[in-house]
Amino acid sequence: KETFEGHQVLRILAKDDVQLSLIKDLEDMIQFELDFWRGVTDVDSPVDVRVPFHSLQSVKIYLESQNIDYSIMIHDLQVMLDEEREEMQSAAR
Amino acid sequence: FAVPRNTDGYDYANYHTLSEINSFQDMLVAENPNMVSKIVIGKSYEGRPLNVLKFSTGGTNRPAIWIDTGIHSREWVTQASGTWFAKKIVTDYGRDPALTAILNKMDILLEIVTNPDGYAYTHSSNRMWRKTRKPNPGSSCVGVDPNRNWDAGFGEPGASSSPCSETYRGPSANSESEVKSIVDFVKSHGNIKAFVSIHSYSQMLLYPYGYTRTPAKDQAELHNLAQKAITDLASMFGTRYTFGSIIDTIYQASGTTVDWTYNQGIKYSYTFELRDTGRYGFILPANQIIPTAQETWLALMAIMDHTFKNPY
Repeated sequence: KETFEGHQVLRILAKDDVQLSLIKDLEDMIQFELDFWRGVTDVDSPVDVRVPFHSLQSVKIYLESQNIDYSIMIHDLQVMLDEEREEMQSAAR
Repeated sequence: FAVPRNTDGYDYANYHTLSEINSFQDMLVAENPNMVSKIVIGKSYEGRPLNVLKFSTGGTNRPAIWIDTGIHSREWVTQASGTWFAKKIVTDYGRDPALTAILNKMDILLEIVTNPDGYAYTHSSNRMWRKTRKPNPGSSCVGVDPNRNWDAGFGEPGASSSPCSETYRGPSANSESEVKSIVDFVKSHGNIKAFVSIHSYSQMLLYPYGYTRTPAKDQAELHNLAQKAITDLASMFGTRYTFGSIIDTIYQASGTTVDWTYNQGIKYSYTFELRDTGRYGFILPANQIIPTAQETWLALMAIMDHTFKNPY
């Protein structure tokens, strides 16, 4: 079973079209293995992206070096998945 | 484990496995034999039945409204909402005048688990899976994005040609049996008047097109109806949706479901993105299933009622 320990979901906010384009460039950086939950649309819409643990540092450095604002929407995805599974099992019982 | 013996005992406020949803569908059919039937429109790649619930009060080949939920398997709130809709339809018929009027003239077709292989995989192996489960020859990456696999601008910008991408379009249009089965059903039915494909999560109600900037010829009507639908939706909990064409509201996307249905002549073609708390994404807590379904139902009723009152 694939697990997601240490994966974070970042919510990224672009200030302008230049930053939007820089965020879009992340889609092509396949080595990061990013999973875009909400894709790049316009400056009014946040981008949500799941970042594997091994890419976290690189992605955050990239965003910070471009002065792109982001927040951590989910700190550890696996913790939430474990809670979800426990909730389902509890409800079934 | 407590197994519900009827659909009143089903726990709508929690997420369920594929087998539990299938059992729910069978119970609903058994409890409402004069109104609900199950049509198997095909099989998934892994051989699972593609079940469609048909809500009908009689007649033959009546004009119909199609609703599907959760073609991207990890969007659990959509399948859960679809289950709630199914129960809502049988409960409200005879009580809600608008729904009763619709069902006295039209059928409702509901595919609750549009991508059963993917859904089962999210329960067993990878909660974040969104594609089908068909292997791609020559690649170690599995699956196709079933919302890029339709024969509408297929292969144009707005989908990936890489099997390892989450938006891989597949080798050819309709290559996925989950898509082809709906295509064959829609064509053979020939009398579907509205088609609503439900996803999550971005709080949007979108209409064609996604693959071209050319406006749909019915854009003005689709736009006004979308506005009415999201206004009705917001009346329950204040959830704010955006709306518009796919390409103008999100981004260029080719090979999408509702672009194909619209090109088939189904005027009222919409795709939903259900609620987003901004904190959980696809891991939306189960306690939000019913509120999500309740508010979405109001928008669905707006679309269904408009379709009923504006025959074409």
